[in-house]
Amino acid sequence: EDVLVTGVAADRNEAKITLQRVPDRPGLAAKIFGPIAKAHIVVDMIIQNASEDGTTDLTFTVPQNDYARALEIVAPIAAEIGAGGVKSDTDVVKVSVVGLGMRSHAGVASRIFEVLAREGINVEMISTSEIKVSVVIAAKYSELAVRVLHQALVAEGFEEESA
Amino acid sequence: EDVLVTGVAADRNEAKITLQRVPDRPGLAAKIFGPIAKAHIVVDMIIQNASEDGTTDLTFTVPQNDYARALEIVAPIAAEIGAGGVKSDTDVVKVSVVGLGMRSHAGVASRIFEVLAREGINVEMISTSEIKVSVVIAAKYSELAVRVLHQALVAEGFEEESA
Ligand SMILES: C[C@@H](O)[C@H](N)C(=O)O
Ligand SMILES: C[C@@H](O)[C@H](N)C(=O)O
Repeated sequence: EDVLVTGVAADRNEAKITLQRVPDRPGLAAKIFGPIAKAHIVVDMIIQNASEDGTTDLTFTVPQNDYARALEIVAPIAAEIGAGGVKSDTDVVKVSVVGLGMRSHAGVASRIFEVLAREGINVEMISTSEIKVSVVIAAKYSELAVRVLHQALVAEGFEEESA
Repeated sequence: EDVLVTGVAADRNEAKITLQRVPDRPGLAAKIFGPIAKAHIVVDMIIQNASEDGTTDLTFTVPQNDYARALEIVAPIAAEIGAGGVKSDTDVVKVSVVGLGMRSHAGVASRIFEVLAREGINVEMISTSEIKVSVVIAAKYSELAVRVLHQALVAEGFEEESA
């Protein structure tokens, strides 16, 4: 397969909000996002991994100027649904690598993780879409991450290892 | 904003593998995906939420026929990096709702969660991209989920509530 990595972008305008230890039963994601949607809060990422002990974390990102309002809305909901807590962070950046022709995300993803690890950058969150691999990292690494990923994947060109 | 939900799709060919309680420090995601990429395993979703206690879960999905090989590769890595365990499930389906013009994912997402909750379907994982909101649910609900989501979002048409 011929993967072409076309660019690396950083979105520094995102703040993340995590409802921790949400009971993993039907209806709770709806209880959280209903009011968020009604308030016209702009939600970009929604990430929920599978639960282990009957609870799971639900994270979403909003623009920095929707952050206070979003927190205000979800805090009482978190309490009402019995979530363990709410954690949030405005000091994050979403870095996305766009790759055309990715039949598998593994190659581009592993290269991203390798490059960031080499710089001592911790990968806090990971999400994928058809043409992107996105990571959320600490905002202070934004410029460094974009630069090293662009060098390794775009400038040097990403080559999938052949079978 | 004018959101148009154009379709609902189900991918029943995905199996999920979760490395549980991966120590949250640089270099470990690279250690997992390096060998996975070298083995040419086709990875679709990669989901990692933020850590809480210094560890986090890392989930990825592969086609059913890459499943056994992927598990074989990650099991020893999980042990080597000190992960808490490996959990996997072939009985899942990824259901994706495609929406054009979604400035925020909140409206479409909350409607999806509402509809699934009404049917008693538990949302196991959530992921978003520019034009999609995807959920992973138990495979047995595949046909029901697609039918009710198509009815509610495509046939009836999704309307963002106006401010
Ligand atoms: C945790 C939350 O997503 C829950 N599983 C639900 O279906 O609403
Ligand atoms: C958990 C894993 O993603 C780790 N944070 C890393 O950067 O490799």
